[in-house]
Amino acid sequence: MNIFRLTGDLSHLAAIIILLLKIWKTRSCAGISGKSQVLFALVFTTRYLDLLTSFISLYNTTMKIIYIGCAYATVYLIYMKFKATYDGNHDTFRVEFLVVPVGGLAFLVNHDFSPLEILWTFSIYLESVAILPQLFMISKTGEAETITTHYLFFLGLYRALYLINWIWRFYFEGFFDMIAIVAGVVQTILYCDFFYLYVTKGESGSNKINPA
Amino acid sequence: REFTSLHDEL
Repeated sequence: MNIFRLTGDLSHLAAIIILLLKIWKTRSCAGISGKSQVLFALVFTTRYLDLLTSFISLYNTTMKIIYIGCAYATVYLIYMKFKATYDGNHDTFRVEFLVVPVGGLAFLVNHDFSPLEILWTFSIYLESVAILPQLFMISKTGEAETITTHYLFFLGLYRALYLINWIWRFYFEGFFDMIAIVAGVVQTILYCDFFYLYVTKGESGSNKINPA
Repeated sequence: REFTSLHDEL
């Protein structure tokens, strides 16, 4: 464990909690893409199956349970509890165009052709594009609530910090996972446009960002 | 290749 990975995990946790609290407190999921949240729940489910088979550390197990729990709680709030506030007309990204290619790629490019490994690879590839429905929805509505932009900032920051963690681990431990690194670079690049808006608009104090 | 030794990250 190193500081970059720890801050990355805490940034990820912050994003997940910010979103869950935002929906719970405002009793509304307006502006939130339910499709992205379903994809994240799928990412955690396929990646953390090893919860059932192995124990790495208390930290590892606790965080995985929190991530899965919050992901499903968020999906529940969006599609069940506060369904009336779900903006289905703007959450129209065709997720099958993500899941099918990612599923195919996971079978073609992986470290080991075992079920657990293929599911892990699928989850890594899926996570790199899971935010697209959310970014697409914001571009369609033309705006995002401030709290949603903080959610996206911490979510984007987490994988950027993981990239630094992988540099650190390569240099100090010789650890190197090409699949996670390439997917992590793609994932972080997808946020670049948003990061630029977040920083520039954030300074002007405007309460909404308007992606191009 | 042991799965857990490879994937000890979240």
